[in-house]
Amino acid sequence: GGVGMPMGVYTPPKTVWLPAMKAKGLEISGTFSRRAGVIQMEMTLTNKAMSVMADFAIQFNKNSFGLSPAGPLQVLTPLSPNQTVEATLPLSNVGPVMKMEPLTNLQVAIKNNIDIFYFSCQYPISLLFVEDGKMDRQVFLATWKDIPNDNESQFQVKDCHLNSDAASNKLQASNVFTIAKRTVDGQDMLYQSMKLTNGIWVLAELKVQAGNPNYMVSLKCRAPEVSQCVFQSYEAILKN
Amino acid sequence: EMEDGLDEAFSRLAESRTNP
Repeated sequence: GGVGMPMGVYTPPKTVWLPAMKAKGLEISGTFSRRAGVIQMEMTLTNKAMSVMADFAIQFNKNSFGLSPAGPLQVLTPLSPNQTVEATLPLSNVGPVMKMEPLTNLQVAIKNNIDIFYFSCQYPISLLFVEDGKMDRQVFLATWKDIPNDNESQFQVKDCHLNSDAASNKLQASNVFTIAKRTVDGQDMLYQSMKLTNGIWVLAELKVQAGNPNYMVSLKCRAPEVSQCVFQSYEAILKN
Repeated sequence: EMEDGLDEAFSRLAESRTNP
């Protein structure tokens, strides 16, 4: 957001998910958003064929976090050649679960009056960070101690020019909550938590050193396979 | 008193992570 705008949950820019040449003229670009706990798939559909398109419907394959359409895909009028329409699909997280590779991969089938088309896209795992992901401080300390060191992953966020308070505010807008901050030998250490829609907690330590644009992120989680995706979300949130 | 204990515990955690 610009000056005076409230900062919202990080939404990636739209990318092309289905090029027209692979879908008999239907082009779809899209992204994912989370606003006040509502997860949505936001798509732009363009008809690059010479005939009208109608009767759109969408289905997801099973996926790691049970994302599924919470209603039908609403494309209310037929799509004429060269016409573009925006479609917003609310999602639930109680659909069938199957671990995907990569973890945040989503396989989608979309049909219209011409054919059925398939594509894959990836959502940022921060889409699944819930609004009540601030862990109790005592529970954080106990959990941090309890999770074995083997479950800790460390990453570097390079070239970040925010101070630790600005970083903390930016992350909080995406439901990454700072529980404690300490300054040791000129380094700010932020202890943070987030909770995924399926109840998995992630604990983080963010080290920010004055004058050093490289941050260190250490993540501790009982399901360490999510750490790589969480780190990618840290990068995306902090750099956008 | 418990809050003081937690503040102290976070300080110890941060210290231990900076000077292991």
